[in-house]
Amino acid sequence: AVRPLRRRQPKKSNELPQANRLPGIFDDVHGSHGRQVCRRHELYVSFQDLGWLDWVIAPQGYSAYYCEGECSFPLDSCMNATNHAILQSLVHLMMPDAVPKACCAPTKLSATSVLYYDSSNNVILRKHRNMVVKACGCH
Amino acid sequence: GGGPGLRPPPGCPQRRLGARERRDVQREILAVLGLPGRPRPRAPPAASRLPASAPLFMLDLYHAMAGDDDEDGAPAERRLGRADLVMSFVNMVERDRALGHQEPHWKEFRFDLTQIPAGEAVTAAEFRIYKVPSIHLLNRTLHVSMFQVVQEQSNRESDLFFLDLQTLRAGDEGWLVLDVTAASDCWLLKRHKDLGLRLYVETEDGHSVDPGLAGLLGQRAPRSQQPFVVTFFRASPSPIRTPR
Repeated sequence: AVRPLRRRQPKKSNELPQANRLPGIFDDVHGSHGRQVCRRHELYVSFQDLGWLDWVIAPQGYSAYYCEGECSFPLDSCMNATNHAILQSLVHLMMPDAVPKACCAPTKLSATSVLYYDSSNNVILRKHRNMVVKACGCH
Repeated sequence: GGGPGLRPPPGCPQRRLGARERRDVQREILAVLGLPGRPRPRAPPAASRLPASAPLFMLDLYHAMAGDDDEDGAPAERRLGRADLVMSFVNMVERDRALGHQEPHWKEFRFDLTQIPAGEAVTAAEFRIYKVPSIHLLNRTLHVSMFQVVQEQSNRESDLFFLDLQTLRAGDEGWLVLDVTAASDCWLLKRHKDLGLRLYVETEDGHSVDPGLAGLLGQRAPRSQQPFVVTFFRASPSPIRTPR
């Protein structure tokens, strides 16, 4: 299915094509438009900035992270792509206006614990699941 | 304070939030945390700002749990079981049997449980009391038993429900932990009532001992050694969040 996209120029000589000049599927894999591949980025949530340190004992904030970047074909193994994302990326190559690229999203989340006072001055420790991005991938 | 995420990592973009923006963000995060509003704890009086036993215990637990958040099945995770909410309750009222040398001696503790959130399942509950070595009962073995006060009676002894028994030496020092999980069903059914716990101490030959003489510290102990109850819950996921 991908074959029709290849428009091979007749070789003028015996020179081999440059990998980074190949048209089509390799065009925007590693940020040819200045965008990076899907990966995890820093995002810090500060309880201090929210003015909550009178009731939040610990932590003062935490790194939640977020996922951003391109999910372009071919999806490397490091992108944790689902089978569906690989197929969607392929279809996107042929119908870029109809089908978008796969989304860069969290693939693994972890919990964070918050220690705080309630209004009766009891100390409460609560574990909140799925608050921190551990890994990103193409979905 | 302390623990992970103390400061934003270097290079992380920062921006001051506007007042309205801040309120919106606060409301959203409180909803994620399952809180109906921002708690407003009372500022403690200056004299009682020394570290208290329950917060110190909870901070230790936080550090154990925070290191564990990344991985499933780590040691602290196993220790906490399936709990994801831990509450500590400070001892509100303490009563001693004030009948001189008349036996049996006991000490009663009351805790305000009205803050227990609805829809939570108790997985475990512990009563923690600090014991110093007893100078009156050297080398004796002591049995410490804990009962729940089910019903107080005006004309006779209160109705009690047995919760736990621990055996220790009179010279022992440290936190004594009594399992009061069995009382939890009753708290959830009658959450408007205070939890009354009654503690008895006996020697091996069955003689009642004043808990104070056995070295068990009560409300008049230093703040870091006062008794408290800690309860482990399995929380229902964000019950307060509304679908949008």
